[in-house]
Amino acid sequence: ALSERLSGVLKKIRGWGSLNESNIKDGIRDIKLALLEADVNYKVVKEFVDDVTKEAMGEKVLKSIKPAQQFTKAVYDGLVRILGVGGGELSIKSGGISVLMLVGLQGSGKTTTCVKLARWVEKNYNKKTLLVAADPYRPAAMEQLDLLGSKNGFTVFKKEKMKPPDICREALEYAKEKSFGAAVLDTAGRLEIDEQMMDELTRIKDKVDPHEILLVADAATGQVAVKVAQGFNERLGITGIILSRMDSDARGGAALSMAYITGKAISFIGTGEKVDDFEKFYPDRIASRILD
Amino acid sequence: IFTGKKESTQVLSDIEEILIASDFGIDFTQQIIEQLSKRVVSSNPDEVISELKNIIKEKMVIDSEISSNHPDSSHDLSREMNQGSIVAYLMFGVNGTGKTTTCGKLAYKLKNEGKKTLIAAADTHRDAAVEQLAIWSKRANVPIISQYQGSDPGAVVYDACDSARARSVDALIVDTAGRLHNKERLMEELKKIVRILDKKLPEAKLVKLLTVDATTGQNAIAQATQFNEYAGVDGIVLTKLDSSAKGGIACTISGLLKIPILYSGTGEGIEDLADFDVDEYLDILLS
Ligand SMILES: Nc1nc2c(ncn2[C@@H]2O[C@H](COP(=O)(O)OP(=O)(O)OP(=O)(O)O)[C@@H](O)[C@H]2O)c(=O)[nH]1
Ligand SMILES: Nc1nc2c(ncn2[C@@H]2O[C@H](COP(=O)(O)OP(=O)(O)OP(=O)(O)O)[C@@H](O)[C@H]2O)c(=O)[nH]1
Ligand SMILES: [Mg+2]
Ligand SMILES: [Mg+2]
Repeated sequence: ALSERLSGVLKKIRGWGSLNESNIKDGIRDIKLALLEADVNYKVVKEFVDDVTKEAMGEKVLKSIKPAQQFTKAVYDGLVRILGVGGGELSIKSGGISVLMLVGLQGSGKTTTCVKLARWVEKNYNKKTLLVAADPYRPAAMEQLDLLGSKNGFTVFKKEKMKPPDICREALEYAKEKSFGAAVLDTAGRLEIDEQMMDELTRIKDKVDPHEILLVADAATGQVAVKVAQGFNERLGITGIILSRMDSDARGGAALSMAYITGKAISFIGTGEKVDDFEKFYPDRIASRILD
Repeated sequence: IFTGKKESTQVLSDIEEILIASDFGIDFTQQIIEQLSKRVVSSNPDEVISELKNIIKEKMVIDSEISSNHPDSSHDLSREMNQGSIVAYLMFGVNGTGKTTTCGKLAYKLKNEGKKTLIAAADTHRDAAVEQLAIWSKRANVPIISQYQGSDPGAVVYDACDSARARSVDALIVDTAGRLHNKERLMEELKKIVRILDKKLPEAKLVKLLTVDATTGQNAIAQATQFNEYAGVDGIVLTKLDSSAKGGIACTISGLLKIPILYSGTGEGIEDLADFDVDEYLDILLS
């Protein structure tokens, strides 16, 4: 573990006056390797650690703490800063229908998250929430949302033989008619490099002007997390990130990569397959998990 | 970038970056680079790349009797089926990695190779999992054995084995529910499914396939290790290779656990499944 490796470094360092290149050199290397092993993107690792190092350099070494330990604390603080101010906040307005749109790669957990998020909105914002099945492509996707949604007490808007932008527009009309306060749109999984499919998301956005566009990503995503987050963000302007399958033992470095490259906060995590397996995101918890 | 060796040529450091960016992971990358720097005498990029490919291939398992790079490759399984044996493919892996879709693709492939094929919908857990697979079985024009949601997956497998024998199929493809490798109860359930197949179809050749999503990072090593521990993995299906990810983690798994990559998933269509071709894969990776 990182702490074991660092204590080896600490044994070599005695009584340095301030943090400098030489007394944190091994610490820097170990941190970089730890972050890479945790799946943080290698470019983000380099940039992030260089930034923290610059900032920390020259700081007086605090009493009773060794330089490499102090540097680790600086990295931890830097991680927490980048990961965002802590999740749970959603742009839910008091009047009208707040539209939350879920996007992401195939299989990332959007359909399951759609129901979880709706449950959260109803509980925390007291808004009757409509689920919108906007994935007409994946076999039985609409059925999946319908089954999961209905058994949890939700109305699910489905329309056969219609394109997603029109499905969503009609869903909003239905929501207005039936006095819903919010709607969560479940879209089809897609690659950020698939121009046509990304265009479709832009068309949905133009039609219904969502208040939240949330990227749902697997906590175990590897180096490609940067490309994916950047792709969705540049095309759509995402408003937040949801990490699914955080109940795995993945370290979750993708969280840092995505938050770093988009500047957007992680708002929620999925911690299981049930509708209540949904929590607001705590940056300090994942910072420790990544650095562990 | 992270070797810190002053004597690394620019080519070596560029290669290191490509491997890390492709999710080969630090350790496997360092092993490969170390061997490469020992073996390579010229700094001619073409020679270096060619040697790199050899090193990666040597570390991976390529020549399994059911791997496509074996001269007889999937023709071995084909021959077994032609001689009247049943080949039972068991599909498992973490949630969302492409199991159900791959079952559809594999059924289509085998059916088109003239193999009498049967699908078993043993994911009785997730909403609309059976419906999803049923649509694929229709597309592949292959019959499907299923029960209601919430039934025991073992019971579906049991039924499917009886059906497979009764209909004297060549291939049985069993879809299972997604499961995280760190969930003990779910891993035990998979172990039980393997036992049922072993018991009910002892004469069949059992091919246990783990789906690995190409966008996954280092956690896939833990996935493969646990699935190998509980069920035994005969081969990897590397899915979503059409994404911007390179899926290098599958090569690392192959190298560490000595398991061949048998198939690659390259899209959401029924024909988007290919026998894994390591040369083609490495050419694209290092182009
Ligand atoms: N353990 C665990 N499983 C999850 C979580 N979120 C989703 N899943 C599972 O992951 C799998 C994929 O979830 P879906 O909701 O179908 O994913 P999706 O993004 O809608 O997939 P596509 O529509 O095909 O792109 C399912 O088996 C879910 O039950 C989570 O937080 N933890
Ligand atoms: N782009 C791409 N998408 C794929 C590929 N294979 C599967 N998918 C998509 O990935 C998503 C999940 O596929 P599934 O077959 O439902 O995955 P699964 O492992 O059965 O999921 P669970 O049963 O919920 O664990 C679907 O949207 C598929 O269309 C592939 O090779 N490329
Ligand atoms: Mg979905
Ligand atoms: Mg499935």
